[in-house]
Amino acid sequence: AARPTTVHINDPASLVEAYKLRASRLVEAAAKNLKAELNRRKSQEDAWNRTSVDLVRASEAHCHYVVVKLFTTQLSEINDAAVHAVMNNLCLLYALYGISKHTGDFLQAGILTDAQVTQVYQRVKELLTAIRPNAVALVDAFDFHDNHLGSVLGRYDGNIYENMFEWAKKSPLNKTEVHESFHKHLKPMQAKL
Amino acid sequence: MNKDLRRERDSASFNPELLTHILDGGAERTRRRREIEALVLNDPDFQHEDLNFLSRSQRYEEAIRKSALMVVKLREYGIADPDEIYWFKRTCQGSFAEPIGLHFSMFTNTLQNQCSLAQQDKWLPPTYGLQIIGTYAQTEMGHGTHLRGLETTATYDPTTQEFILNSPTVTSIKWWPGGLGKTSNHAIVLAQLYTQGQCKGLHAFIVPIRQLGTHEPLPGITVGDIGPKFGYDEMDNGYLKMDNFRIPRENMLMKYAKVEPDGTYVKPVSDKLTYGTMVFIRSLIVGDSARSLSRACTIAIRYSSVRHQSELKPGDPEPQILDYQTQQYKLFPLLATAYAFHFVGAYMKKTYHRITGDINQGDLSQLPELHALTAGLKAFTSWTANAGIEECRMACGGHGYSRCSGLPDIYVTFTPSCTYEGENTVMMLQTARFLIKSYTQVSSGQLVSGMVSYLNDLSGQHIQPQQV
Repeated sequence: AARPTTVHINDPASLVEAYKLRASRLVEAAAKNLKAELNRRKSQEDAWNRTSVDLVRASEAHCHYVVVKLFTTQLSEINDAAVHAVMNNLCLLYALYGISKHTGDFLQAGILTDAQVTQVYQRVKELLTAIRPNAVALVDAFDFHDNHLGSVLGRYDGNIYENMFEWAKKSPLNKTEVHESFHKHLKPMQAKL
Repeated sequence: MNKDLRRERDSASFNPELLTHILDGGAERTRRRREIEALVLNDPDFQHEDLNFLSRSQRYEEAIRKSALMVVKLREYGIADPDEIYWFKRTCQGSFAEPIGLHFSMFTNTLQNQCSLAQQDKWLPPTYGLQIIGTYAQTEMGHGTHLRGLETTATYDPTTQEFILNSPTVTSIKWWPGGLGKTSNHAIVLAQLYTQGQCKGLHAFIVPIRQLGTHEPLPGITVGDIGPKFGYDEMDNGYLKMDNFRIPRENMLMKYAKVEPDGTYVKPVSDKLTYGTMVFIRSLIVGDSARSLSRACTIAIRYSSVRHQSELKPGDPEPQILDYQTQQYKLFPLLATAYAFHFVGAYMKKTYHRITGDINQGDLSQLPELHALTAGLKAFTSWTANAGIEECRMACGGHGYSRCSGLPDIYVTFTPSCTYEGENTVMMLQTARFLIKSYTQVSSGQLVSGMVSYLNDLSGQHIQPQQV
């Protein structure tokens, strides 16, 4: 008999298992639908086309599992406790947010109960609060130099408004106080009216 | 520094520098990356007016000027490590494309992987020396992801030992390749090979398209820019029409498949080998999804910390936008995704190099899984990142729509990755083909390995939903 597995929604490794099961369920469902289509019609190509929505869903679930698995694996390689704690929250948020966006897959496959899904939604909101104090430090860690980021809104020093004004002044349209089109088109029009 | 950002940085519970080291793969690599970036940032030669204020022709010229400068400076500094070259170039380019980019990625990579040794001796030195500036011409006006549908022909003429390259229909005109329109003087052309009256399928040929020195198109070659696009303003995506254009037999890349002087065709070891370049590029796209989403998150989260709006409690000062749960719900899952994709990109790069090492030893056993995995992850990460960048733009309100935010440039530069190098839905179906094949194997009692090994215990899998 298969060992029943319990999903602990606060444990990234357990969430990897949940994603793994979701992927295998969707691959199995796509394979069975493909087989059923094959039985109904001789053409392999026809059967494939009529199952392609299921096939794409199965592939997406497989890729999602791979991403959660690799993120979780990376966690185990982080030694600094403070960094590990922040990354653990991010990893949980990624996995739980993904579940919250695909609850049907997890409920239909019997991987999570309705009550657990409710817990997932709640846990996502708690994680938003937990991550909030570190949000700026987490993007600082990407270490994009302002020149590379190319953004007045994303400047490291946050001095956005004065720099937005300076940027706008450099727009070619502002090269002259009065654009030549005024004298060429607007003024003659006004003279006629 | 803005006081909000200062307070945010002071309140962090961890040292971002340590996380930067993890993203770079170690403190030494962080130091070296910053050193390389500083070479560009402190060099006045690389400074220029904001590209958003230039015309298309001026943007293209500025991009070419910087590309040429990059090549010269990289030589001057003696920078040859691929990662270091990447750091140097992305600091030069920012959000923008590079007309010579495909020369360094697809063109050179294909010559290295698909030329015989004699051909490498002939073509690689002028390629490295940029006498030859090349691009990779696969996509046609009427055919993209479905490679077998490509119409361009290469017919072998044993009397002259030449291939005759031809664009038989308007839909067969090569369309889109970066750097094809005005920059390149050679192209690797994918064409249906005909020899001894039979079609042998897609093969790669190196085709001169412009006269060295004058840069004029060669007789029989019609080449130019395809016109303005959604973005990529500085890139001369081009068209190429060949009218019975003759090239010597040696111009077919013959590391795997061959055509003998009399026209006899020698099959390659595996038809998947021409996929090598695409697998390489797709594994890079996974990393690019991470970087583009990371940049968008950086902009949106810093801005949301600076921007104050409305009131959470009557009478209180306007709070930072990032204090609204709905703003956190938009941005923090994307931030987590950016980190997740960064780790996946690093894994893909490592895996690609490991498996291509095996392939060079003749072990092709892992090629099918690598091909399936890169196809699926390219689609999965680019779809998610594409939507995420747009979410970040909208999370910045009206100013996100201004080019000064940088978000439109990130979006229009990134979004083509959902359709180039394999349209995403087709990519997912290619992954599905591998999944179904693996499932069928397991169903017949054979075990599978790698990332699909979870299928082995399909029958034994049970999850007991536990009462909470």
